[in-house]
Amino acid sequence: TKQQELDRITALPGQPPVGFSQFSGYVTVNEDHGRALFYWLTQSATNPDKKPLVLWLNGGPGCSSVAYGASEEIGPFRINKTGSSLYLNKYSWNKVANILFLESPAGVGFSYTNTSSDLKDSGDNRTANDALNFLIRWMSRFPQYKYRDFYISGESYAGHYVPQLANKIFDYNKGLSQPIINLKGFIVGNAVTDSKYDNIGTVAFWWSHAMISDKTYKNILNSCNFTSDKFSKKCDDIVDYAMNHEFGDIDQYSIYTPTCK
Amino acid sequence: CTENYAEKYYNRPDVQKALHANTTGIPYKWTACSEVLIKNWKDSEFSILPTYRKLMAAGLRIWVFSGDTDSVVPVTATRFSLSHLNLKIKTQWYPWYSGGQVGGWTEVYDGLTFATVRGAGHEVPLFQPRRAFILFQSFLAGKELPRS
Repeated sequence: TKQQELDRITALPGQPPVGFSQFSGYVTVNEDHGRALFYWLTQSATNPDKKPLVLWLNGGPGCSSVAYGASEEIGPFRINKTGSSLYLNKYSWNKVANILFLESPAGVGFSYTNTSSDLKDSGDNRTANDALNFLIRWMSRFPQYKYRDFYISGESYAGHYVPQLANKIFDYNKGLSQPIINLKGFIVGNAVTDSKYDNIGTVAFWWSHAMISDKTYKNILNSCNFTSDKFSKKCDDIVDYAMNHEFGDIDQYSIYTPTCK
Repeated sequence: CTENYAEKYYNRPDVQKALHANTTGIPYKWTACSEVLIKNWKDSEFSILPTYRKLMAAGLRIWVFSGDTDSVVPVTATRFSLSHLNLKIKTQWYPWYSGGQVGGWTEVYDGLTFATVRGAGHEVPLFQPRRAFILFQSFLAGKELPRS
């Protein structure tokens, strides 16, 4: 389509030569509020027409798939220290699939809204609806991906986004004889799944990995009621104590690697 | 510190032009995470397990993995949550391999595959790119993770 060609990236500043096509731009997902989501598609270097389409979502909520997924996890490029150039990621997932990065919801990264109050009342449900709208409209711009095997992937709070979007697609497809969004499955990593069990399992990890004392472990279990979605001040205080006085200066996202100074 | 590199790169006007980004003059800098959004997040489902049950019944391919050095959403959190789906084991727990080393452990249930990635933090592909790539390839192929 014409818009597809307008979205084609000829080359990014400081990028090494590559054998795959890439596209990026905006898809409006809500005209009334002026919400538009930013995407970046990195096609597979070999046989892109035969490879599946995989949507990648980072979590937060509020974090960017361009910042994390594309630039330090599964994307084809890594950014150098000075932010002046890019180098290739040997294990880029676009070796085996067409990878679509989406900054979601509006307010994340380059995705924007013309209604500033949107930034103060985002939530799971509108995020999933906007993401479904994005896919439907994006497929019109990239009709070659209609009916293609489609998977969703993500990590962290996208443990919400990914299944919730999959659920919206599943319901949307129900009434269609040949759905254009040919959802086959999803894969999530270190995914926020169930508030109660995640929290119990997290505190167990802290204790079993010798990050907190027995005393703190017992205090947390005695003071925190993980079945409710609001924790008491006593619970918050004990968890704060654990993080600020027992963890030490570690990278909680990777407990054995050095922290970024 | 890789996040800092992205903050530099994606705020360059020439990069935004090449990406067709920020075409409307967004009134704030590009940043990796929006403080405003996370502080004001409204509806958040308490549990996603009912959605898993529905989509597993619909026959979707569902894989869940955990980098085992993450303490924010750690492997024990995910295992504890998944255990409450009470899934039937199809393939017993086994170590999967990558480059002659144990890449992690996995167990295949009816409707869901769980895998750990050994030595990876929250962003698994950042810390263990090769193991993450093998995990992704196996997922796309619908095959169990390699036993050697």
